[in-house]
Amino acid sequence: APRQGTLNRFFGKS
Amino acid sequence: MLEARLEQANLFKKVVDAIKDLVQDCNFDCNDSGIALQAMDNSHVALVSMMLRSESFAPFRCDRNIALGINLTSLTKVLKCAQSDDILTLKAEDAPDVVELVFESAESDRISEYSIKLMDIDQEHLGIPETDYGATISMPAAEFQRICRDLIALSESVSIECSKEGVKFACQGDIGSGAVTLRQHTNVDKPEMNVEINMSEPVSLTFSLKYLVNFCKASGLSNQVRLCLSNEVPLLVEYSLANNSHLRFYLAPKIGD
Repeated sequence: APRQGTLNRFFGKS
Repeated sequence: MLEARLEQANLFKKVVDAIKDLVQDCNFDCNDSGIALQAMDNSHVALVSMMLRSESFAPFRCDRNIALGINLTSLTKVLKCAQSDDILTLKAEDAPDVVELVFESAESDRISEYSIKLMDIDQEHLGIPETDYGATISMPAAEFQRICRDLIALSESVSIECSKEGVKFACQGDIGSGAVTLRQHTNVDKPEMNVEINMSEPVSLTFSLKYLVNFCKASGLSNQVRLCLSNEVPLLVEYSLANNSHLRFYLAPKIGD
């Protein structure tokens, strides 16, 4: 089954 | 100081109701452009981004940047004390310990005043990159809610595929499978029923239905919802509000198979 990714990889701290 | 008067307390109630199961403690960032909120869920899978622009309030006054750290469970308790037709005014000092909520009845002379103790929330502020999405779908919010609620009965995940054929929501579960395909559709008499698909490249992504069903709690805020997809990037689910305000949800895709 596909595993859930997270947003950390996409949205950096500003 | 902050003083923000909202003609419809109900709008704020609905926004808080739509996000309170995803995020618990949030900073409401107030400045002269309006009231913004950005918060990730504990598992860092979903992000809520709300913007209530100053134009949505009348009057709106905010002299300097104020972060109101509020527990949404507490906020929900207080907002329950407002009638849906009430006028809501949010008030805070420049370095506040509390936020004040005043509910006024438009019809009677009742004024209700509540306050909520503020929290110090160490919030990581994330930069959301501008994205040229491969596919953008506008559709009735109620239709999207219906599809998500139907498919979650069969599976934890939904694949969203956008192609020349339209947009296909499909799932596979232990008992069987389900799929709903929508094509571009214009309803002249009821434009809120329109389905508009703009695609620059085919996209195919898989998402957790649990989160999507949660986002759909915002369905009462807007007739239409906009889904923005690109392969391997988070889904954007956007509910537009009056005066250029919005409630957006981002959801990280599921990876691999």
